[in-house]
Amino acid sequence: TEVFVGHQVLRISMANEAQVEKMRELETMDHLQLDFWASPSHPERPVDVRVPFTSLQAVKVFLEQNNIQYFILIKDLQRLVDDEKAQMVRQRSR
Amino acid sequence: ALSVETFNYATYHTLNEIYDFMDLLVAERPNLVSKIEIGYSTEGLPLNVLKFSTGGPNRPAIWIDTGIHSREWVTQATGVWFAKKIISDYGKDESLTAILDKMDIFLEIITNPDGFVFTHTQNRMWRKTRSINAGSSCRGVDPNRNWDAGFGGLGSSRNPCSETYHGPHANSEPEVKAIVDFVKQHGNIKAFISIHSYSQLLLYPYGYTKTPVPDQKELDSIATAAVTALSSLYGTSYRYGSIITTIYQASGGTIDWTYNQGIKYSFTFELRDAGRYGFMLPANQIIPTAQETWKALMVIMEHARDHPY
Repeated sequence: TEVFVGHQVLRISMANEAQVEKMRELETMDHLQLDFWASPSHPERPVDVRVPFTSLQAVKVFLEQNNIQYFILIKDLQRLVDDEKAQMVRQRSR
Repeated sequence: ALSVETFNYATYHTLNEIYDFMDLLVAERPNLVSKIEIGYSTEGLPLNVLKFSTGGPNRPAIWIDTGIHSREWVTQATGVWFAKKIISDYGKDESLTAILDKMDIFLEIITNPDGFVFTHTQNRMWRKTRSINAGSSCRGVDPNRNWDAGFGGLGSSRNPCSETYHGPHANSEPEVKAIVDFVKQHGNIKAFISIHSYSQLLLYPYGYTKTPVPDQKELDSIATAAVTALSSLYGTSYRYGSIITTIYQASGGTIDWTYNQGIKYSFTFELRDAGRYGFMLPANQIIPTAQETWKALMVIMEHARDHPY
C-alpha cells in the first residue's frame, strides 16, 4: 500500500500569466514526482499540488524564487488518509 | 445494509458495498429500477448501470455518470445518494415524476471500478484506469482524455506516466468503450451529465477547441439557472462556461464526444471543494454536496424534458 507520510498539498496562487507559465514549467519536472490535483490554467484559478516529502524543499524554493504565493492546504496527507480510513471502519461497525 | 433506508449515505463505501447497494435498490423497487451490465473493466469488474424507468421502449433518456476519476470519492458517494433520491422522490416530487413519466434515467455510479478498488486498497491518490501500457512501467489512462473528440490534442499527455495520459488510441479503455457502445446503441440519449470533483464548476463543451458550440447560448442559460439553484441551498459558489474558457484546453474529453454525437445537453460538474481538503473531502460533506448538486441536476433534467429535440 502506497503511503503518503510527509506529503503536503500546496495551494498555489499565481498573480499573472508569467507565473502560470512558471507553474507549467514546474509541472514538467518529472523528477520531483509532483501530483497536480488542479493544473495551472488562469491566474485567478489556484493550483493544488501534492508534493512528496523529498521534493518539498525544492518546490518551495522554486515558488519563493519566482515570487509565487502558496499555502499548505494539507500538512500531512497520510494523516488525512488514516482519518478517512478510521472513519469508514467506525461507520461500518456501527 | 439491510435496506436502502438503513444504508449509510454519510460515509464512503467500498466497491462491493456500493454494488450490493445497487442490488438492494433493484430488489426493493423492481418496477422502477433495473441493473444493466454494459461491459467489463480492464481487470474484469462489471460496469453496472442503474436504469430508472417507468416503462416504454427506447424512451428519450438522461445519462449520469459519477467517478470516472477514481480518487474523487465524493463523486461516487453523491451518485449513491442520487439513486436513493430518485426512488424516494418518484411519485412524490411532481417534477421528477414528470421526468420519469417521459424519460429514462441511466446512472453509472462507479464508472472506473478498477481505479476505485485501487484507491481503497493500494493508492488513495489513484485517478486513472488500471490498464497496462505497453513499453512503460506506468499504468493507467486518463479516461477523460480517451474519447474520440480531438483525441491526442493539446491538454492531454502522450506520456503513460502522466495523470492526463490519453491512451494508445481513442476508446482504448473498456470503461470508455462500454459507454460509447451503449450511447450509440441506445440512440435516444438527450442529456449526458458526467460528474467529477473538485473545484466547483459546471462546464459544457468544448474542451478541445476554442470554437464555441452552436448551442452555446442555450447551454449557458441552462448553466446559469443550474448554478443559481445549486447555490441557493448552502451558498456554494460555482463558475460555469465552456471547458476551454473556464479551466483549460483538454482534448479527448467525455462531453465533447457526447455533444458531437448529437447529445445537445452535455454537461460536466466539478463538485464541492471545502477549500481545505481538495478531493479528500470529509465524509460529513457528502450529503450537502449531493443535495446541492441534485438541485442543479434537476434544472438540467427539467430542461431536457421540456425541450425535446
